[in-house]
Amino acid sequence: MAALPAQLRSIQHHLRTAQEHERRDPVVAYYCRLYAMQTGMKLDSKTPECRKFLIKLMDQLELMKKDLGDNDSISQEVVGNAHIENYALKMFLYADNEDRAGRFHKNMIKSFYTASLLLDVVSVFGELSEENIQHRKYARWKATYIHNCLKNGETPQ
Amino acid sequence: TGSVGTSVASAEQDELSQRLAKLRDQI
Repeated sequence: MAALPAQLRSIQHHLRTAQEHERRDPVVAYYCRLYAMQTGMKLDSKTPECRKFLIKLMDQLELMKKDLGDNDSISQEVVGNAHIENYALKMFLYADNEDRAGRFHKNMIKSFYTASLLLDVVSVFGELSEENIQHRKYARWKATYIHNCLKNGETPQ
Repeated sequence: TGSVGTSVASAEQDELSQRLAKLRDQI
């Protein structure tokens, strides 16, 4: 992909998550890009650099849909919704278990953060439930808090 | 002119919106 224009910076983490899941879970990669596409269009689809970037992203999404067309999670958004929500919850629960066991490490920080990004992605299917909003807020806060503690040599509470 | 530029931009924007709707089977 071409370099991300500054106006679209807020979708960079969702695009990175897509890249990281390209082989591990293409359905996750597809919906992360769909979220990035929708959000990017709202942010700026007028300036030439953003249009160029978004057209390339759309090309990529269309190709992915063609390749993954047989997958129910792609052809039926209701199945896709369940897939992304379950995946986000799985990430959240892994990080939460580590947290409650007092095991603080980079992987659990990343899991909290990825869970929060995937809950953003769930919004492509409709308004987020209150429970998802709370999980997203908690996961993002925990990721930042534990990251800062480890950076400063402190033990998270 | 500026208005030609604007029309081109909005046509491309519409094209993106249409492709997005098609991708999501909304048209």
